[in-house]
Amino acid sequence: GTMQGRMDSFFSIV
Amino acid sequence: MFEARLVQGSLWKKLLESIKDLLNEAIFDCSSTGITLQAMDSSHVSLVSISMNSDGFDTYRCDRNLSMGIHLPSLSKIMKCAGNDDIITMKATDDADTVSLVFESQNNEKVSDYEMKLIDLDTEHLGIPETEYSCVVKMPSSEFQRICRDLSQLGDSVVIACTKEGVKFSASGELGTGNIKLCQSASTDKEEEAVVVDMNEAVCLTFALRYLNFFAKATPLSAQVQLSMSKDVPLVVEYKISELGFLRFYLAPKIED
Repeated sequence: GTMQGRMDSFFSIV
Repeated sequence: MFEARLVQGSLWKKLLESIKDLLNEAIFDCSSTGITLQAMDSSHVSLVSISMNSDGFDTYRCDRNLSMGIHLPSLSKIMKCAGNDDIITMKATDDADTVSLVFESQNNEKVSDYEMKLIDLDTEHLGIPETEYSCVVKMPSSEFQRICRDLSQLGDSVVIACTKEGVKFSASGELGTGNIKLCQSASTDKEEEAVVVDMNEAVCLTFALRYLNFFAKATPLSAQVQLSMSKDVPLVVEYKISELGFLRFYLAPKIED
C-alpha cells in the first residue's frame, strides 16, 4: 500500500 | 504605510477562492518588491506559495516590511463583496492591527471600504530548494480540473506517469479503473490549449486526489497549469497570476508503505 508523505519530511523548516 | 492597488481586482477574488478551502490562516509578507505568502495546510501534506510582484500592481507602496496575519475565510468573505470589475486597493499603516480594503467601481460611482482585523500568527517557513524537475507538463488548467474530478469517481489517488510521448493519469478503486492519456500537442497554434511535455527522465508518482481537487479551484486564474515532477519529491502545480506572479501548490507524494 501507499502512505501519504508530509511536506516537512521533504523540505526543511527555516 | 502599505498600499497596493489592483485595477483587475477580480484576480484577488480568484486567488482567495483558490486557497480558502485549503488554508485557514496565513501571513501575507509585504515588502518593497511585492507580496508573498507561504503556508502549509493543517495536515502538512501540501504547501501554498504565492508571489505577487510590486510591478504587477497599478500602484504599490510599502515603506516598511509588513507581515499581515490573515484569517483567509474572513478575507474571502470580504472579497466577495467586491464586484468582478471593481478596482481593489489593500492598505495598512505600519504596526496596524487591521487591514483596509477599498473597492471602486470602474465608473467611480461606488466606493466601498472594509476593515478587517489582523491576527497574530507564528508559522513555520519551509526552505524549498531550487530543483531541476525530471518532467514538466504544461496543459490547459480546465483539462487538469476535469481529469482530477473524473478520476475522483474511481479512487482516492491518482498515478501520474509521464514519458516523452505524453502524460497518463490513472486511478483505481472498488468499481474499477480509469486511465486518461494526454499526448503532447502536435501543433501549438493555440498556446492556451496546448499540452507540452518537457522530460529529462520518465516519472511515475502517486498523489491524493483530494488535494489536487483543492488546487484545481485556482483554474479561473490561468488558462494553463504547469505540473513539475521528480521522483520522491513534492509535485508542484503552478498557476500564473496574470502579470503579477504565481500561485504554486506543492503536494507531498504518496510513498510505498
